[in-house]
Amino acid sequence: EDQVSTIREGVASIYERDEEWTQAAQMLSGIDLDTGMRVVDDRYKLEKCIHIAMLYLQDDDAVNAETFIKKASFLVNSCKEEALELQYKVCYARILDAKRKFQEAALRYYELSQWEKTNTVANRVDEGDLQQALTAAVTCTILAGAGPQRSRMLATLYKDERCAALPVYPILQKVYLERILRQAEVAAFAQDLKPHQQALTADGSTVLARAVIEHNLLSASKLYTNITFLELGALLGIAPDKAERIAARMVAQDRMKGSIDQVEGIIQFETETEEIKQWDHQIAAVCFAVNGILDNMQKKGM
Amino acid sequence: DHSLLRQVSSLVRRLPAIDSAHFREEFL
Amino acid sequence: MEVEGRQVALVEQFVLLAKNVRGRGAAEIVKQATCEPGLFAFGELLDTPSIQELQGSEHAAALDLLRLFAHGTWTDYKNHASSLPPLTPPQILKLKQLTVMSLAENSKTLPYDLLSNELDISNTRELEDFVINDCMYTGILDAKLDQRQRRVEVQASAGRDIRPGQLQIMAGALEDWLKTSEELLQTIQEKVTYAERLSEEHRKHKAEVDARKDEATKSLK
Repeated sequence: EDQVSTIREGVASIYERDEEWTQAAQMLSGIDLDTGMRVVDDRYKLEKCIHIAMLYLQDDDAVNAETFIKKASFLVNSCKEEALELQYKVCYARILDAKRKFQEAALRYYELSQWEKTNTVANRVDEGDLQQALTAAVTCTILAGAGPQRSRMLATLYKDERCAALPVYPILQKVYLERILRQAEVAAFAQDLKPHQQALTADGSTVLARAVIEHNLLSASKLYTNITFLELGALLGIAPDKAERIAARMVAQDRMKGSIDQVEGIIQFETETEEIKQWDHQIAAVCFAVNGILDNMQKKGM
Repeated sequence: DHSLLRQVSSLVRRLPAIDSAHFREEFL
Repeated sequence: MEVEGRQVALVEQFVLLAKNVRGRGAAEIVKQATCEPGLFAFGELLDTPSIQELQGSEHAAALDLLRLFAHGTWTDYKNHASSLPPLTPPQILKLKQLTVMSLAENSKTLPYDLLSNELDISNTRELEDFVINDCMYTGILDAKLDQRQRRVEVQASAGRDIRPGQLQIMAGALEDWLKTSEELLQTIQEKVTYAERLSEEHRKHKAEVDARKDEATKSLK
């Protein structure tokens, strides 16, 4: 078994050198890690599982990568080696990303971006790596579906001072502040996406396109009391009937408040019974403004 | 104090909070 | 509004610069301030001695320009363009933003037609983009757009510099608020007193009824 393992490792390293990632992974996965014939420590098993998962990821095979990272997850707690733990977390985050579980991937990437440098891994985790992890967290958050978890993640990232220095910061700011995203800035953001992040969904649009349209629809609902589908389509860069379909779906799913008048071709974002509530908010804002002025006067000794 | 006066100017314009026929009906 | 909080720090930079210059230097400061993104307050700069000294000098037009940015609108500029320096694109944008702030002073609803005339933007999409990107997203205007009614419904707008005579109007409005609030509080207090009195009468009446019931029960036994 020892000799077989050694040979397999040797052949796998040759495959790796030639960038035959899947072959290398298959070669290594032939090593029997659960044998009773020889003593195999947890550290060795963990290292192999992570290595195999990483190799499958190189060829965008998230399914097989996940199989091995799951095996690794049973071993990672018993093996207190920081370098391996880091590799495991990186691999896990990338698998979630590849499987388009963007919300979870964002959380993992963000954790990684806060990895503290220690002696053992000082030469493997530099500022560039941390920044890369942070950027990946931002990207995945933007691609994730709208909801309270995503909103919390957006807030965390927006308030993290390190994000202000990232090239993706402008789009993060707009998404967090629920502002309309223009086509040019979305196109620039899309350029840095990985192939799986630009894959088509069931309805023929990309993950990013759908996320942007839904984001922009919600942004429009904050700006307009009502808008025609013609104008909404122009604002979102899509056909009016597509804008209507997506708006209708979001209203039906209770992700956006509104009513649609198909005869007039207009969507009313706020239901009319909310005017009293709106008035309440305005009165509260007045009180807040009064307080602000009084505080300022006090500070100036008036 | 220019800054305070600008703030007060902005404050004074906040009321009436809403000015529409539909709101007036609901308010009544 | 948040944008108001940022004005003091921004304008102070120019006030400090203006303290150390005269003449052409002061006129240059005026130009920089009127181009500065995010600066919508000019009262402090207008009060600076070196800026006031521009009056009657060869750079008097700069002082007039600063007054325009402090209190005027895009229409005012067009009406006096011959006696004012030509505006750069950032200055034009700022003056249009200030115009919207002025319009919001007088009305809670701003029809698209009015905005279109005042800002020289005839295309609806362009007009809405201006209101959204240059007014709402910059924080000088809290509003909603109503396409059906073709108007902007203003919830709040940032304050411009106070014009002469405006102080009286503001003081009058605040006095009205105070008077109305006091009257309303008095009315509420009267209602509370009335409700308390009614409640006390009800309690007494109930006690009387209970007492008579007990008496009747005893005598029957």
